[in-house]
Amino acid sequence: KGSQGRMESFFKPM
Amino acid sequence: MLELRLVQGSLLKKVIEAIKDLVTDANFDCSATGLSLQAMDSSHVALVALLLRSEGFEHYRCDRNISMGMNLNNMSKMLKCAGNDDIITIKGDDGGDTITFMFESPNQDKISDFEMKLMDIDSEHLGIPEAEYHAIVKMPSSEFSRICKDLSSIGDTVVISVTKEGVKFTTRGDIGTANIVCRQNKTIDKPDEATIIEMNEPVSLTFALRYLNSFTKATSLSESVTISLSSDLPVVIEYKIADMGYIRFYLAPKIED
Repeated sequence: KGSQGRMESFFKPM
Repeated sequence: MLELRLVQGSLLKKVIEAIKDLVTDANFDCSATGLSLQAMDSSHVALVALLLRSEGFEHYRCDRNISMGMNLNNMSKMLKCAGNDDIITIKGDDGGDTITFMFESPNQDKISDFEMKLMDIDSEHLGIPEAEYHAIVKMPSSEFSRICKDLSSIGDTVVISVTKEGVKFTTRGDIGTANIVCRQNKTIDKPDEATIIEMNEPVSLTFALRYLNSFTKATSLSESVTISLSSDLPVVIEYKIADMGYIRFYLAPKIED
C-alpha cells in the first residue's frame, strides 16, 4: 500500500 | 502585556475543537500580525497552521512577540465554559506562566474568567515555502466531510486524483471499492456551494483517511474547503475563517514502495 510520508521529508526546520 | 478581544468567541471554540484531537500541546505565537500556531501530530504525518489576524479582533494589544505553550485539551475544557454567543478576551503578561480567558455574555450580565497554566513546549517550526500546486479544488466543506466519512467505512486510504474530468476520490477495502467523482459546478447562485477545479496538470496522491476525517472537524468554520495538491508535496486542506484568517491542515502522502 506504500509507506506513510512524514512532514520533515517535505519541509525543513526553520 | 497581551489583550485580545474576540467578539465572535465561538470561532475560537470551534478552532480548538477542530485541532485538539490532532495536536496535544502547541505554542500559540502572538505578534502584531495576529495569533498563529503551527504544530504537528505526534507521528509528524500531519501539520496544522492557524492564523487569526489582528484586524479580526475588536481589540488587539500585543506589546511584544510572545509564544505561549498550551495544552489544547485543557484549553478546550475552559473554552467549553464560554457560551456560543460570548465575547472572549485572552489576557496575558509578558513572561507570565498563566493566561486568562474572560467570557462576557452578549448582554453583559455574566462575566467569567478562567486562568490556565501555560507550559514549556519544545516544538520545531517547519518552513513552509509558497508553492505552485498542480491542482486546486474548492468545494463545499460539508461535501468533503461527507466523502471522507463515507469512504472511511470502506477503506483506510483514499486516492485523490484530479483530471480534466473532475476530482475523483477512490478507496478500496475488504468489502469492495468506491469511486466518487465531483465535477466542476459553477452554475449555481450560491458560490459557497460551487465546486471549482483549477488544474495545471493532472495529479494523483494517496492519503490516510483517518487524518482527513480529523481535519473535517473544522467544517463548521467555513462553508467551503480548498484542497491543494502537488505530486511532490503534502496536500493542503484549507478552511478560511471569516474575515480573520485560516486553518490549514497539511498531510504527507503515502509513498509508493
